[in-house]
Amino acid sequence: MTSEDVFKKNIMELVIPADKVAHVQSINPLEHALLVLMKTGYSAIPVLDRDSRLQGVISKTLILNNIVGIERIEYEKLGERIVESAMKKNPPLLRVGDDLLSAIKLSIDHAFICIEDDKGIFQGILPRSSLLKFLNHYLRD
Amino acid sequence: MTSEDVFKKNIMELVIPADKVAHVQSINPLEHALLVLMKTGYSAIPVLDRDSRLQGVISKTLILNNIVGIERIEYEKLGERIVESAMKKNPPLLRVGDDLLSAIKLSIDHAFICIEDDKGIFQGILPRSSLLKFLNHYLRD
Ligand SMILES: Nc1ncnc2c1ncn2[C@@H]1O[C@@H]2COP(=O)(O)O[C@H]3[C@@H](O)[C@H](n4cnc5c(N)ncnc54)O[C@@H]3COP(=O)(O)O[C@H]2[C@H]1O
Ligand SMILES: Nc1ncnc2c1ncn2[C@@H]1O[C@@H]2COP(=O)(O)O[C@H]3[C@@H](O)[C@H](n4cnc5c(N)ncnc54)O[C@@H]3COP(=O)(O)O[C@H]2[C@H]1O
Repeated sequence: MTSEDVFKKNIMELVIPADKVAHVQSINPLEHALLVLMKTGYSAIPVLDRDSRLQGVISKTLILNNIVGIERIEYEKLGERIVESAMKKNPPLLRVGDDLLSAIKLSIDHAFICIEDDKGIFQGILPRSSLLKFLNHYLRD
Repeated sequence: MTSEDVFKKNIMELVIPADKVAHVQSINPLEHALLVLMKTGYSAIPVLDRDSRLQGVISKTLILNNIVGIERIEYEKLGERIVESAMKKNPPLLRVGDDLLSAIKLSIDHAFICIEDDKGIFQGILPRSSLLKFLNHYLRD
């Protein structure tokens, strides 16, 4: 493989498709989001609206920081607050036709990148593990 | 840069040194570990013993899964249990003299790799962000 091959690689071959990505909706209670994160074991997952458009990203860190009070972690807030109040808006994003080099650069500071099509519909995520697996093959040949 | 340069690169140039790595001890209560994870914002951190030897890795996921009961998350267990009861033993490990290609391969399935010297003393961690930053430079030249 030459570095030419890296630049021409279609990122969709490395993307986890939307139907295999754990996600929640912005109107869900924080408790529901925490249970999905615990059941899947993921640190962070995308937040979508009913039309499969990306709203943000929610994580165990964001949820716990949202309910921590002065004296203790106020667990009863999990049922009272919704995902929208704790999620990170404007997560790192790429479009279906973007090149692999842009994906590698963006993945330096983000554990995964959300992918959408040109109408803004969520298509899946590109996690660092997929990029590293591809680069490992590329360097070994 | 040629692929020769990648193979010769010393991983210690990419490692976060031990004094900059947030960590806890295996005898600390889970509550202490959760507060360190919340304050730093990290998903997972190394667990060391008093002689700076690696014991394992602890994460928000491991702590929450350790205290979840049938009906609810049993938060009172945070003060009763210690890190050792929840941590993952035998985390991914490299030695100071190991090569970069071994680090890339190991980082496919792990967010960070712990580094120790030939006496087993913890030297720091190699996070995926460091590897991706190096690879991004390598591919762009
Ligand atoms: N159930 C599991 N099975 C196998 N390996 C697992 C795993 N859970 C975590 N890992 C490993 O640990 C890495 C960090 O996971 P984390 O949950 O912090 O961070 C994950 C998670 O926040 C998110 N993610 C990955 N797959 C997802 C999915 N299917 N749905 C939603 N989010 C996902 O993307 C981040 C980066 O994922 P990446 O694969 O690069 O890196 C993953 C993967 O290598
Ligand atoms: N406070 C912060 N400032 C800037 N960026 C931040 C950050 N916290 C997280 N990030 C970004 O998010 C990525 C995932 O962080 P996470 O905490 O899940 O996963 C982290 C964390 O579990 C651990 N880690 C990183 N630096 C650490 C340190 N100084 N001490 C202990 N653990 C560390 O290694 C994993 C991978 O780190 P990596 O740098 O590849 O990837 C980090 C980094 O790109």
